[in-house]
Amino acid sequence: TENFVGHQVLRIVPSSDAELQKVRELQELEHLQLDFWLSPRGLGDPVDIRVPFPSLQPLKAHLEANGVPYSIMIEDVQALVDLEQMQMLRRRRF
Amino acid sequence: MPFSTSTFDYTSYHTLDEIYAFMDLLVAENPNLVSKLEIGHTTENRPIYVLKFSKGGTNRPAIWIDTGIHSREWVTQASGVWFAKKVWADLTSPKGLANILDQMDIFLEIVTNPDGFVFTHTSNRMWRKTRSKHSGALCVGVDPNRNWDAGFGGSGASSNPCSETYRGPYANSEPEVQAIVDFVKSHGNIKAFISIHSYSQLLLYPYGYTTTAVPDKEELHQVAKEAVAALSSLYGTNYKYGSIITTIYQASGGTIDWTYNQGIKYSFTFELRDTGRYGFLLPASQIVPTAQETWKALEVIMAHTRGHLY
Repeated sequence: TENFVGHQVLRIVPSSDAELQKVRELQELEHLQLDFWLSPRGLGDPVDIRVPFPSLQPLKAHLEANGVPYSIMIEDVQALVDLEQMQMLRRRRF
Repeated sequence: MPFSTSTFDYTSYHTLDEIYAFMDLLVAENPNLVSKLEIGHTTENRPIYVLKFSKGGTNRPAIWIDTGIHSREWVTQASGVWFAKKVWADLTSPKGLANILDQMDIFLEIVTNPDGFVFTHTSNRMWRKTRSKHSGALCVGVDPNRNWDAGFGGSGASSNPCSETYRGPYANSEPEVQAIVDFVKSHGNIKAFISIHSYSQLLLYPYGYTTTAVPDKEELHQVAKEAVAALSSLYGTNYKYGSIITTIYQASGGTIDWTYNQGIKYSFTFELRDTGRYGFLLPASQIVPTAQETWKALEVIMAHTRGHLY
């Protein structure tokens, strides 16, 4: 089973054309294995990216170096997946 | 599994087997109203089922609703289960759905991508695509919402099999897509087609592959506006609406672009609620509120369709 330990979902809300362009460019960085939950749309529209643990530091450094603000939407994806699984098991037992 | 659809747990996520068992229960409880159609098989040879709600008649005008074409969007399949029960529950209501079903049939495909859905339960919760394999490619699966014959291969879809938006080798390459194409064509009298995704709180109409506005834009925009107002009236959930390409981005090979081009005027796609906190991992406690508010919008679209048969 695929493990998402340490994966985070980052939220970026581009507020300028330059930021939007920087976020669009992230889609080309295949080596980071980013999973765009919400792809770039336009200014003010959130972009949500699931970031594998090994890519977290490089990506955050890249964003900070380019002055692109971000927030952490999900701290640990696996924690939510585990919670979801536990709830399903509990319901089934009940 | 429960012994009836009344004791089924609508507040929890379920596996494919559980959802298919629910469908069988619903059919067994209401054989005069509900039937289960097998419209095809997946790459991994799972049956693809559609529930048909009908008061009888032959080839009546129909409304199509599908959920779960992107397998990781679990709240959509869960909402589909709730919709199925809701259609039955509202049948005795003197207004609304009862009136619609007097004239029209409803088709509901709860798990549009069964292989992907099973994969999300067993191997990778974040799987989005189908499970088809392609010679010469290491990566598996096609984005079934880029695989339709509407601007296929254009911008807004990837030719890279490892991309989440891989369009596939050719239009309708995915049996999950081909099954719906065959069904829609053979039925020939579907008047509304609603494809449900999550998440970003949008109600969209064609086109996605071109900036050319659809001829029915004004009407579709007005219907979307009314549907969103109805949806928001329940819990205040804020939706945007508009054409795909103007509201989100260019996307070729999309479902409702194809259905619209087939002559199904009332073609819409939803992106269900997003709390801004969970994305595809929406807690199960939000299934029923999500389904309830979405149903409000669906009622508007269905009622408008019934009132404007063409």
